[in-house]
Amino acid sequence: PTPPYLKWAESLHSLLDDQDGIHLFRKFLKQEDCADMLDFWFACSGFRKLDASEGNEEKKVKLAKAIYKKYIQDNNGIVSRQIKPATKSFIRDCLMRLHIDPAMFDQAQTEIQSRMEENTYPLFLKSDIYLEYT
Amino acid sequence: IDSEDDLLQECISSAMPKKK
Repeated sequence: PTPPYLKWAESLHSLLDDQDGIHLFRKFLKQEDCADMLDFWFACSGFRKLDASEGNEEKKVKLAKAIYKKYIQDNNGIVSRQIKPATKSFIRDCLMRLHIDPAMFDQAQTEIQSRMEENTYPLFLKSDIYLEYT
Repeated sequence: IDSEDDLLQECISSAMPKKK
């Protein structure tokens, strides 16, 4: 069978589908000061999941606000800097109108994912952290 | 009542793959 670390090199999704892969990638991102990108990506997935389950509206609002506050509100944050202004306005509008939609972070998540695929993910595959692991 | 950080952490963990 293919060892997991070879699978991680196939695509970002293969990497993010494996606990050890996530752990190692996060270690690398932390070193590069951008672990928030990965946390945000998972927070967006978790938010979508929460909405799919039976849930209380209050919790969804609170969580949407927490995600916004931590990753998007501060324009100098690593996540915020890489999300388009229009996408940020859209999320802010949803929150202000309390229009909490399961897909409200989807576009922002896609933008962050593209940045990881273009930038941090290929760098990770060339990094000492990954090479030493393999 | 969860603090915002706990809520976020719980949300992030819920999206992670389970141990195989």
